[in-house]
Amino acid sequence: MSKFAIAVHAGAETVKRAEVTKELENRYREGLEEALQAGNAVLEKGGSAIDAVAAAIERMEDNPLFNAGKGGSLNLHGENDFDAAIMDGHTLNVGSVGSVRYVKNPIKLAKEIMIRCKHSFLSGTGAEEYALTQGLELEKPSYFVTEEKQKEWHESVLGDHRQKSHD
Amino acid sequence: TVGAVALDQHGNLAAGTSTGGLENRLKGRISDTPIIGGGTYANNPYCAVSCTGEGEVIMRGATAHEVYALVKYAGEKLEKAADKAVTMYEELLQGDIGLIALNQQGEVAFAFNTNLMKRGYSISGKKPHIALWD
Repeated sequence: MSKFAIAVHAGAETVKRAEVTKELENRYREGLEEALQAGNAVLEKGGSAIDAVAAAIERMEDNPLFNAGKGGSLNLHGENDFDAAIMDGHTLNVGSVGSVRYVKNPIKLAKEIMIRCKHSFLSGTGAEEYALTQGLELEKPSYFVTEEKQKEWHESVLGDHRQKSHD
Repeated sequence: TVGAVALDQHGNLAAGTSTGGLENRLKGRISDTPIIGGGTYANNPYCAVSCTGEGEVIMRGATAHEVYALVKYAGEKLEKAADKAVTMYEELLQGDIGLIALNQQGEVAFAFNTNLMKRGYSISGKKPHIALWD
């Protein structure tokens, strides 16, 4: 079996260490480990790096703990919208998605665009229409909103807009 | 933001990133994530890179492509290239930046200027390594 490898991240920010409880740390660790398992499951069977990247990211998009897919941060109006991209180092093929609101897994749409679309980057309703043509799963807006993000949004709207915003 | 970089058994690299964006952002703001060469880049055999942090800073620094360019043209080792890409313009590009990178030898690099970066890796299916703090 030839060498294979995968690395993942779920965001970088500067926070007060006290804000991150042991319980939250453990949930972060579990989420990262699940993503690595999803990617490894593809690579172990000789699957492609592209499929492994998509599998790992899809798992993190479905995890409300991380700022992607379900659990994404809210904009000034309290709405979700998502960006995603995927790139194949062998062919330099790419698929990018900007400002989609209802696509359950934006990384899957980015991959479809990379594989099937004549363009490389689709945004907004055009990207969502393309998701429909490819039979990708769409979700109602409330699917993406978590209580934690809603609370954060209320605090920021009532607070100072100029405060540093986090990824 | 979440991201992944992978090396498959055929020696190919890939990178991917997905984000819910900055909290409290204006409507219509696009992040670095879908900008190829900004938040996401892969090019065999040099490296695959996925970035996270404040997208405006990463877009202006073309950070993912910067790692690749330092490896390919300056001959930097992956870890050095990753560190440089995060720190070399810090007077001009002030903001949170984090990235993960992987090359065809299966070497992994993490670089970030924050105190928390949720990250992990696994080589050839062995026990994964997970880390959070700097």
